[in-house]
Order: sequence, then structure tokens, then C-alpha cells
Amino acid sequence: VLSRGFKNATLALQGKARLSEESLSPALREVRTSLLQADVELGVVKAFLAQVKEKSLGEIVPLKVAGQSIKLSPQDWFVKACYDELCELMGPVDTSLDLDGRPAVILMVGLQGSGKTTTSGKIAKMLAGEGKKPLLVAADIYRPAAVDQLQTLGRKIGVPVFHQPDTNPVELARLAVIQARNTGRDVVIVDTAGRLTVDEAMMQEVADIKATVQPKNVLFVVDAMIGQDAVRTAKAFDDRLDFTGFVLTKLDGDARGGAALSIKSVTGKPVKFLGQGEGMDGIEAFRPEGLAQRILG
Amino acid sequence: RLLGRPLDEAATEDLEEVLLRADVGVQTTERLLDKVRRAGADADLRAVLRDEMTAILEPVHVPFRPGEGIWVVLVVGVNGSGKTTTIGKLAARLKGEGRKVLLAAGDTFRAAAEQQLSTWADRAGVDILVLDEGADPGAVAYKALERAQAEGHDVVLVDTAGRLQTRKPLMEELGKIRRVLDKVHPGAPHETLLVLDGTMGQNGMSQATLFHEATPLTGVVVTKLDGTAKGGMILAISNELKLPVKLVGLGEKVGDLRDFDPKAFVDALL
Ligand SMILES: Nc1nc2c(ncn2[C@@H]2O[C@H](COP(=O)(O)OP(=O)(O)OP(=O)(O)O)[C@@H](O)[C@H]2O)c(=O)[nH]1
Ligand SMILES: Nc1nc2c(ncn2[C@@H]2O[C@H](COP(=O)(O)OP(=O)(O)OP(=O)(O)O)[C@@H](O)[C@H]2O)c(=O)[nH]1
Ligand SMILES: [Mg+2]
Ligand SMILES: [Mg+2]
Repeated sequence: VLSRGFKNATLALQGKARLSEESLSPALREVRTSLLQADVELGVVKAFLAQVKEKSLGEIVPLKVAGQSIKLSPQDWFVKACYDELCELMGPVDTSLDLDGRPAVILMVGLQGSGKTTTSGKIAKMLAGEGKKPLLVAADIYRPAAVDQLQTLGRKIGVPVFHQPDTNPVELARLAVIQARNTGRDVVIVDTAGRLTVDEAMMQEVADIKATVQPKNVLFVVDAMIGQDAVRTAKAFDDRLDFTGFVLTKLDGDARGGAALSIKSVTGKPVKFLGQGEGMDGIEAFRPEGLAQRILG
Repeated sequence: RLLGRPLDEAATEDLEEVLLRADVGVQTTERLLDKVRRAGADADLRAVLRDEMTAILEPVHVPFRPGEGIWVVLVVGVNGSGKTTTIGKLAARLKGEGRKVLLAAGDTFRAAAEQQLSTWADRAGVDILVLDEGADPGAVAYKALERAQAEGHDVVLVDTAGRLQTRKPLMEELGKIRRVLDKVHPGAPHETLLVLDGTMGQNGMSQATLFHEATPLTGVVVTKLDGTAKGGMILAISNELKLPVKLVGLGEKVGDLRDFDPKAFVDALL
């Protein structure tokens, strides 16, 4: 202890410190609380902190920023390490869609009310703006006026919407792909009903849609305000569908969006887009920095 | 740690995990566990916890019970939380209780919002007042109450557009709708229900706080508890804002609406 105390004193005289168990533990506690308040899932928080702690322990860090009078504490260094780790974990950035198919197919899935229909419209508008010819498919035959909703959005953005009465969702998707080929549409975006992961029939339905039209893109649409259930739900959708990426919606509010870290770290799938409003332009490609700061708080 | 015995430590950590995973949140979890730790060394920790949680929910608990005269219910909440569906279910329930229900299609903004509510009106067998898309929600509120007074409806359920609580102009619009209701029928709205998505996390506190400031809430509806989320956020909301949870949404069909039962809720959470 004496020799360590001596070593610490020596470092302090040099304007440095070694990140130790003691100096890190208050910072660890603080970051843990912040991440939980940001809705990062408990298991993910524990694993994340263990990882950053392991990387930081024993590090010798300067307590002054060169050439400036800013004083930094070991805690500050730990928070910076957390921010860097968060950015790294939520990357690498992959906001691409596989649009090579004839037509390319994007399947939209998620819990009730997460923003699938709205996001389908946004993606259609975005792709149309990039010179693509999207076709929207209204495959939610359950929710009152769900088809009307997508058709209204389609009219607004000038994108055709495929629907046929008295046809089940699997068949609707299949027919839509044929329709797309016949009418020269090169991307098919399939909007589906919100569903619970414990609803076996509905999970089977979306698995059947996937098996039938073999989409190269399956996007899991999730509300940024989702709590600890994010991991359970994402895992269930991923196990069933092996989604290619997810979209975090309603980020124009003050939800911290910790689900982004939870879902990425548990499924390994990238965040593709961020929903930033109700209008058809309210979507942007994912960048880790903004979200990392928001989650860390 | 107050108890400091290894056995209690592990048990307490298990309970902490259960609470955090149920979206109870860090502060409320700490508060609850503090009470648990003060319990005797041989106490049933889980039972103590259950009592503490029920003690938060029961004192503020008030059931949903429409009163005499024209009972006006304003339904508010963030986007996609389940307002329109809840109104449909509530309409059917009230009709079954012999009330003459009128729905007011106050979401004049979102695509097909009016068609969605109209479908529910058909399902529940109740009347609905709809104006053209883009009409002022205050005008819808006004016309709906006028019609209720003229035609003898004794319950009016007012749907509103989803809105994020941080959008000040949209929150002010709610205040305006409330003033219109009060002007046409003094005392209205008699009930203002905040619809909360049961899958949400810590943002629930911000929602409840800011919606309560925009228009005084009389109760909360928690939806989507038929999924895997536990809805633990309502403990903090009940505790700090003294808001009662009146109804629970347990599915997407017309009958999937229950009265809130504090004991059942706590048992399901633990
Ligand atoms: N503020 C905001 N609102 C959004 C966003 N995305 C969707 N919404 C709103 O959220 C609500 C639900 O959106 P929908 O697109 O109907 O959600 P959904 O997943 O299709 O719902 P279901 O089909 O019922 O499962 C609507 O009021 C949308 O306008 C967003 O990024 N920001
Ligand atoms: N599983 C389940 N789904 C629900 C429940 N309540 C509503 N939903 C579903 O959630 C989705 C959104 O419901 P809406 O009633 O449109 O929600 P809203 O708050 O009116 O949405 P906006 O008007 O767009 O803000 C729909 O798919 C509903 O069927 C519930 O208790 N359980
Ligand atoms: Mg939809
Ligand atoms: Mg609605």
C-alpha cells in the first residue's frame, strides 16, 4: 500500500494518475445509473461497464490537457472511455440497403405502434428521391384503416401502394413482388401489422412472408422510448427473422434511446435509420456520435 | 448496505434485478429496496417488497366511473401509445353499460386517423362526430359537445392526435381543446386520461409530467400489457404525480380493456 501510495504521489507530481479500482468506482456507479435511466438493458449495462473498466484499469492518464488549464479527474477519463466505447459498440456504421434484387424487397416488422407504416412511407420517399421506383405494400389487414393509412401516405409522396381485398398478408407480399416486376418497380416495401413476440400465429405469419418473398432487407422498427423489454423483443424478432438492421423512431422527443445500444450489442445488427418526426422527411441515416452522447447523458 | 449479511445481499440483488428489468427505474428501485433492507432479518423480502409497491398504488387508486350528465373524457398521449384503440374499447364497454356514447374524432392530422376511429365507432355501435381532415381539433370538440347536448348523448370520448410531450405548440393545443370543452359544457372534461404504452421505459415520467402540466390529468391508461413488458414505470408516476392508473389495455380487440388492479399488477411484475 505504501509503495502504491508513493507511486500515486509520484504520478500526481507529474500531473498524471493511474486509473484504479477506487478512483473508478464512483464513476462506474454514475455511468451505470445514467445508462439505466437511458433505458439500456441491465445485462448490457453490466457487460458494457465491465468491458470499459477492464480496458481502463491500470491506465496512466494525464490530469491536465496539454497547453490548457483544464483539470481532468480519473472519473472524467472513465466517462470519455465510456463514450468512445459506446461509439465503437454502436458501429461500424452500415446504413446500406441491399437494392440489387429485381425487385429488391424490404420487409418492415415490429411491435404495435412503433412507427412501421410511417417509416415505410419515409423510406419509399427517400428511395424515390434517389431515383428508385418503390412500391409500397399494405400487408396489415388487421388494424382498422391501416391500408387507408398507407394509401394516404403513398398518395402524398407519389408512390403506388399495392393492396387487394380479402387477401392474406403472405399472398399480398407475393403478388406485390409479381406486380412490381410487371410494372417496372424496382423496390418493394412491405408494411406489416404490429405484433407481439408472444403471439405465435403472428410471428409465424411474418416468418412465412419472409420465406415467400425472400427479402434481402428486413428492418426491425422500434420506438426509441422502449424500456428493458427491448432486448427480449429484439432477440425474438431476430431469432425468428434474422433481421438485417433496425430503425429507432420518435427520436425527435426526449427519450434517451438506450435501446439502440441494447439491440446492437445483443443482436449484432446495425442501426440503419433514425426516425425524427411524423412527416415523410423525418428520417436520417444512423450516426453513432449523436446517439452515444444522448444515451450517456 | 444496511443489513450487511451475505445472504440478504444476494436476495436483495435478485430483487433489484427484477425491479430494474420491469422498468421500475433506478430511483424508485433504490427507494423500494431501502424499505426492504430495513425489514427484519428473517422477513420475507419479496412479501415486504410487494406490500411496499402496493402501498404506492393503492392510495391513489380510483376506478374509471363516468358520472351523471354529459360525461366528457379527453384522451391524450404520445404517438402510437394506443389512444384510438382504447377509445374504441371504452365506447363498447360504456354502451354495454347503457350509456349513449359519442366519439369525437379530434385527430384531424394523422393519415386515416378519422377512418380508424370511424371503424371503431361501427364496431362499438356508437355515434361519431367527424369534421374534414385538417379541421381544428378545438372545432371538433366544440361540435361534438353541441351534438351531445342536442341529441342526448351522456358520454363523449374525445380522441386527439399523438404528440411528443416536448413539442410545446402541440401541448398548448391540448390546453386549448380543454378550454373549448369547458366553454361549451362547464366542468368538461370530467376525465383526462393519459394513455401510456406499457413497453416504455424511463421516458414515461417525462410524458406524465409534461402532459399533466399541459392539461390536468385525472388518470392513466396503460396499454400493451399483454406483451412481455411489465410497465414498472407507473410506480414512479403514481408515487410522484399521484396519478391513478384506471384502465389497462390487454390486446387489440374490442373486449381487451380491464380495470386496473394494483395487487394483480404487482404480482405480475414480481
Ligand atoms: N414524432 C414522431 N412520430 C412518429 C415517428 N414515427 C412514427 N410516428 C408516429 O407514431 C404513430 C404510430 O406510427 P405508425 O406508423 O402508425 O406505427 P405502426 O408501427 O405502423 O403501428 P401499427 O401498425 O399499429 O403497429 C403515428 O402517430 C406516427 O405519426 C417519428 O419518428 N417521430
Ligand atoms: N397488443 C396490444 N396492442 C395494442 C393495445 N392497445 C393498442 N394497441 C395497438 O397499438 C397500435 C397503436 O394503437 P392506436 O390506437 O392507433 O394508437 P394511438 O395512440 O391512437 O396512435 P396515434 O393516434 O398515431 O398517436 C395499434 O396497432 C393497436 O392495435 C393493447 O392493449 N395491446
Ligand atoms: Mg402500421
Ligand atoms: Mg390515434
